[in-house]
Amino acid sequence: ERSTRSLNFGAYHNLDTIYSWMDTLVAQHPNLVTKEEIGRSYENRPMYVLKFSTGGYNRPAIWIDTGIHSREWVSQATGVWTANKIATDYGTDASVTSLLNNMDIYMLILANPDGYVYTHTNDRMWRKTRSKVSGSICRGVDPNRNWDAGFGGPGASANPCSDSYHGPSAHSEIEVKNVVDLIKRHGNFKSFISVHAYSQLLMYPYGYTCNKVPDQLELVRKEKLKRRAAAQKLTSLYGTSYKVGNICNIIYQASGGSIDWSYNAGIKYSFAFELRDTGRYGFILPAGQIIPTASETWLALKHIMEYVRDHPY
Amino acid sequence: QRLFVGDQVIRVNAQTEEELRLLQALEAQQEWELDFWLHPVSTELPVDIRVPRSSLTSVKGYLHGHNIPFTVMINNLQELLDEERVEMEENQKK
Repeated sequence: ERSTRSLNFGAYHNLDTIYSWMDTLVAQHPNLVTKEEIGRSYENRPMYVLKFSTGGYNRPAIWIDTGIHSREWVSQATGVWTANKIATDYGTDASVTSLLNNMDIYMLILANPDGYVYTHTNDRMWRKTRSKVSGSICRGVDPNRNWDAGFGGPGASANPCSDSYHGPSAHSEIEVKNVVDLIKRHGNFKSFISVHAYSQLLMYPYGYTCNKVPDQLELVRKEKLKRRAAAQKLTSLYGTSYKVGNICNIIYQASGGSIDWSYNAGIKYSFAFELRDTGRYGFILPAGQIIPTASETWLALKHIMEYVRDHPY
Repeated sequence: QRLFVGDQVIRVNAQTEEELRLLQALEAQQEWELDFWLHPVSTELPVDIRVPRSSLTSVKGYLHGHNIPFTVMINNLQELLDEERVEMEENQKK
């Protein structure tokens, strides 16, 4: 049996290896980790969420997804490392233990399974889903332009051949709808974190408009410190410097994004990470940088999760 | 398996709004099949462009023509992808 110890967290793995590793992680931590299928992808692959829970019913929860853009391989690899970190730190790290004694964590490591397989088999630069678009020879929808948040607005394309094609309608992509349905069914998520690569940014809503979010006062005053503190924690490990800001102002107006939708769904602590940019490799970050990238990101993630734990709402 | 032999990824650090506008015009044209890894959004963030080998001369001519400095981040994308694949296969064997 493959044990998690044998999985090399400092390497990229294909979908089958990651899915079989999930089973070993569950087997190694039967009182903490369960694997739940939240639905199927367009090409009928299972979408698995790792749920970290120490009991209770419908506890306040934190959502983390990686790999929604399939070519951003370091994000999925960071997801694998982070899942193992959470499981192995529970019971030894006081903060993680306290967090999981009060909250649940849901991790969707392969948020775009069809696209991820396609990057391994056909086109390493593929970013979107693999759905067929009626009336077009082009395939796929940008799964981070397909959420019902300013859907179809600026910063997304109506051209099916574009890499930022928003799709025929909000939540048209089954990969997006599976997550939306889970979040709505659960109804008690308090934080929604989506991990991308690359740019070294920690972002918060909105992307579809440059107007400030309603909580802007709290977000800016009390939380600005927290967000900046999270980015500073990340920087403290290897000096990877991050910019912090709302999506629209720090990069560009992008409608239909996941954290805008989660924020509008009442999940106040919604964030997006763009992981490290070495200035030399872009999306093709060497595997030797997976563990340093995941380790520094963990410091920021942990800080955010501690804040969520300590600021119930 | 789609190959990227000879494709380069170039990095542009736009210094002015005018340069940003010229890069956005570059992004808008379809002919050269450019893949913007990082989009021209602000002078504070770099712009990374994967340029198919067949468009390299035209794109570099455009940037030189507008005096927009750039560096080559990845000289031959397929070489890097081949290294990545070899590393994955070796790890899989282990």
